[in-house]
Amino acid sequence: TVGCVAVDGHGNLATATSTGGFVNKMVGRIGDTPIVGAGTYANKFCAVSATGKGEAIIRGTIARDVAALMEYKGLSLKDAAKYVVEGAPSGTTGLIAVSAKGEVTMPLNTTGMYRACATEDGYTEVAIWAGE
Amino acid sequence: MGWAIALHGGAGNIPRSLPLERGKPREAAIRHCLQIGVDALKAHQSPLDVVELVVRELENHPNFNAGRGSVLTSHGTVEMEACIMDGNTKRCGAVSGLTTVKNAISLARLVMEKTPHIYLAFDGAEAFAREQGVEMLDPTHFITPENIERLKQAKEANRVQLDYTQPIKNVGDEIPVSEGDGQIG
Repeated sequence: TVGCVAVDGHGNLATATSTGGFVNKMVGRIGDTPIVGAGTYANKFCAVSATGKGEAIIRGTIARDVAALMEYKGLSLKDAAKYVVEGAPSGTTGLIAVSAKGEVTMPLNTTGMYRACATEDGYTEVAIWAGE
Repeated sequence: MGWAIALHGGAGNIPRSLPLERGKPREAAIRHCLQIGVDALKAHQSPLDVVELVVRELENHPNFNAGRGSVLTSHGTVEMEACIMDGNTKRCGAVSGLTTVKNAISLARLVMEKTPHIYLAFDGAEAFAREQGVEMLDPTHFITPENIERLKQAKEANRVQLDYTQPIKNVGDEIPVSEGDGQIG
């Protein structure tokens, strides 16, 4: 699975996710992260793209939950994403997200996730494993 | 407030012992795609254009699990999925079950912009792709030798594999049979 989230200096947000799915998946299976609200979601608060085990991500409505926690509970992007990923079954979920304020976060509960981010103030991060 | 971008190339059980020759190309590709996205944001392209641009680049990279490099179904075929969404308007588009479309993410965007719907799949999505004139390729374009081997290993183990989860020989056997990193979803 691959994905990207972006926000411009005016707070406009967008997300995109693409995948081939699981190795040895059943023919006809629809159920990975590029499903609106499950692994891919954006509104005026944040943009989210998830990766991992699609079935777990759909059951958890991972991407939408991050946005909902920001909208209805007033959590920060980082806290909302952390809460959702920690609540997902271990080893199933990673996500990238940006907020309308230009914040960025990339939590995961798998061993690793190929990921990178950059912000206008010059911050750049490229990482693979958890805890980096 | 300023611009920000993040991207991923899949999650899973990526072993820390991953051989450099396997990890380095992916890391280099991630850096390359990040720079493409940063340059596009600096050039004041819209976030929607930026995420499509970056994901197209990732789809074209055979070491990731989308587009070329797409993993195989139990029948040895590819069935690709993509989704795109605009935060301001909540407009979105998604596609599933693609077998010949070079860049699924761009077809998802066309679903968003050219249809009254948000999701097309399988034959209907392929027909829409032909109608829109997007680049289509023989399904063999997407299949790499590495993914043929991954499918073989997964079948032998009678299981599915997530992005980068190491192939295992038998159900319940956690010992990797190769130095590889089998892809899952």
